[in-house]
Parts: sequence; structure tokens; C-alpha cells
Amino acid sequence: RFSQSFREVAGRLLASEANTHLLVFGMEQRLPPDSELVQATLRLFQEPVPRAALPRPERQSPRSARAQVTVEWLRLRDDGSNRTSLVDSRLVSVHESGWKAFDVTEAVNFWQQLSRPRQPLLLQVSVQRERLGPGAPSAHKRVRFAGQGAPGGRGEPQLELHTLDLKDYGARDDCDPEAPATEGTRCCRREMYIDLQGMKWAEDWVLEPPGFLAYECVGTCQQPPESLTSQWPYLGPRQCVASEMASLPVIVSVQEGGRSRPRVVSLPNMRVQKCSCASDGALVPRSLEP
Amino acid sequence: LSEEQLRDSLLQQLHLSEPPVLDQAAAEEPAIPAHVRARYVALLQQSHGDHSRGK
Repeated sequence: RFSQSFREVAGRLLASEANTHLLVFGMEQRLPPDSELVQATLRLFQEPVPRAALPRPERQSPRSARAQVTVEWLRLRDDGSNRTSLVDSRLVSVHESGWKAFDVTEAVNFWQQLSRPRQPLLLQVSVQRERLGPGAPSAHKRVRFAGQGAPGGRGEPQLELHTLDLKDYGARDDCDPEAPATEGTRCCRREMYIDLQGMKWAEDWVLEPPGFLAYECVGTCQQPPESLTSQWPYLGPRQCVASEMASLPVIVSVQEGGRSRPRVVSLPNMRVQKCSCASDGALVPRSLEP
Repeated sequence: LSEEQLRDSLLQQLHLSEPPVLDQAAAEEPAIPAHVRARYVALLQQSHGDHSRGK
């Protein structure tokens, strides 16, 4: 509305009508120390809808009766405000019932980044219309998930955490400089010196440093047993890779206006700080924003 | 980290396509001004504490 080049356009809220549930999971000590989260799955039990409760058009074309179920991670900030981050969303049929799984790995990754003492993991589940607009079906109102306190605990919301013990499946720190790396060496960080003075192209104009320790990741990683890998077919084998890198500042001499001037530039990702075992295809955790 | 990767990264940062060829007189000027060295040292210290996370 503050722009000169656009006419103000009035908006109309068509519908939100979200049916929202807040799930609270006490997480302290649920994740073992020195472990890596592979996957977190939220399981919700969708209760069956009696056929008699369905309007006639939905009984005739059951495929059209769907609802959008969205899972968000809710963070209560120190200033009292809330912030939500979308973690998973999918369409569910109103006519189905049974367990529905949602991938909430990212929410648990976010939760792990909170400073201690950490608040419980808060997951906001909302059930919305499949699409907005006039004539959109209101099937979403008939989607019900079982809550806590169901008789016999049947159908209660569940959070499944799959972790790997890094003592077995992780990398070591630095390699033993006395022992040469062989095929059986466990993933570690090995010293590798880059001699800038010895490089012909760098002669005369790369002034500092004369060389630097770049390090490299060598060795192999233990693979999870086949029974586990079949659960996550999208994950590749665990490989020894550089997981944290540091930049390298250099002083170079560049010619400007017929004179040479020393200049400092920072080269990103030049030195390996940490090696880790990681699977190709695994979620790269997003950093928690303020 | 190969020699080529290192050279390419440096040239990219300087927006150069080839390593510069300095004339002999320029190459023999060894003095690095104090403010340039101070910036270099500051970046060096910063890079020890500031790591980028990746795969």
C-alpha cells in the first residue's frame, strides 16, 4: 500500500478453518548422548469416519474427499512470541483410517539446537481444506486423529526416534600420524600441508602464507546393518567427508595502476576442521534462525 | 584439495582469469603495509573460530 506504482488491492480471507492440535513431547534424555539422529517419525492414528456421517457426494466419489495435514515445529521465544517452521505436509483421504506417518526429523534437529534447559518438543498439527475457494469441499472437518488418553493408550500419538551410536558409526578426530591410513582405518582427519611456495603459478604474487595445513578426511565408516538400511532406502552408504570447513586468508600482490599493491582475500572452505561419517541423501540440518 | 582447486578459488576471489604476471620491479617490493598485515591476522584468527558446516 506504500508503493506509488501499485493500486491497493483488497484481500479476502477465503477460509482457514484449520483444525489444530498441539503435541508436546518431553525430549530430555530421549536422545542418547554422542548419537546421530537418522530419522524422527511422528505417527498419528486417523480415526475412521462412519459412512453415515459422509455427505452423499463424498460417498459416491471418495477420492475427492481429502484434507491437507501439516506438521509445524513451534518454538516459544524468550520474548514470549511464537515462531513456527514447516516440517512436513501431506494429503490424507477422509475415508482412510489407521496410522499416518510424518517425517519430523527437521523438527528434532531444530529442537537439538535450542539452548539448555530446552523446552519440550512442540509439534503443531493442523488439518486444512485441500484447497481454498468457493465450492471447496469441507471434508477436512471429518479428519480426526486420536489424542492422548485414548482407552488403553491405543492410537495415542507416537514419536519414533532412530539414532546411530557415534562411538561405532561416527568418525575419529585426528588420525594417528605414526600409523599410515589403510583400507581398514576408521574415518579421521589427516594432516596435509599445501606448500604455496612450491607452486609455480603462485610465485611472486602470493605473499602470505608460504603454505598451510589443509587436512583431509581419510578412512572408512561403519555401515548400519542391512535390517536398518532397508528402512531408509533413500540413504546412501555412510562416507568419510569433511563436515566443517574454515576459510584461509591470503595476502596477494595485485597490480593496480602500474603499481603492485598487497591485498588480503579470504578463500572459503580451504581447511578441513572436522571429518564425519555421513550418508548421501541424509537431511542436512538447517540452522535455527533467531 | 588439489593445486588447481586452490588456484581457481584464488582467481575467482580476485575476479581474474589467469594468475597475474608482475613485472620484475613490482615483484621485488616485499613490504606489506601494517594495516594489510593486521587485516590478514584478524581474518586468520576469525577463521579459527568461525567454521562453515556442510555435509
